[in-house]
Amino acid sequence: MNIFRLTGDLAHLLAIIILLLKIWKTRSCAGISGKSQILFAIVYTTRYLDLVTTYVSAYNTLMKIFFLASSYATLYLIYIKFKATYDHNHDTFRIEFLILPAFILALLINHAFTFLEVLWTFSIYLESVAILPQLFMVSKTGEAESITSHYLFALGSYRALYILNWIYRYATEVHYDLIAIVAGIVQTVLYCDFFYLY
Amino acid sequence: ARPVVVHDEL
Repeated sequence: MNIFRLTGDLAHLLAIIILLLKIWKTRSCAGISGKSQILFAIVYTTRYLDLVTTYVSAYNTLMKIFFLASSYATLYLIYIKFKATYDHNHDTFRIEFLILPAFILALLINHAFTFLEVLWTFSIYLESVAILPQLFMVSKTGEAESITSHYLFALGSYRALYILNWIYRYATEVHYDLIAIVAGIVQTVLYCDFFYLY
Repeated sequence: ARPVVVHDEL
């Protein structure tokens, strides 16, 4: 663990909490893309299947459980509890055009052709484009509420900090994971134009 | 042997 990855995880945690609190307090999910939240739930579910097979650390296990629980709680708030405030008309991104290519790419380019590893790779590829429906919705509605902007800024910062973590780990442990790095760079670049507006 | 990749990052 290093400071870059720790602050990255905390930025990620912050983003999720900001979103949950925003929807809960305002009792509305207006301006929030439910489709991006579906993609995030798929990302965490396919990536954290190793919860039952591999124990890395208490921190790792706790964070995975929190990310899984919060992503499904967010889906519950959007699609069930505050369903009436969900903005169907502006949340129109075809997420199957993200899921399928990510899955096919995961079958072609991975570290090992095993069930868990292909799903982990799929989750890495999917996460890099998971925010597209949200950015698409923000561009369609022409504006993002300030809280949504804070959410996107924290979420974008998390993977940018992970890039610093990968540089640090390459320099100190000579450890690197090219799949995660390339996808992480794509993910951060997608936020850049939003950061520019921010 | 099949390379077992352990992912220690979230």
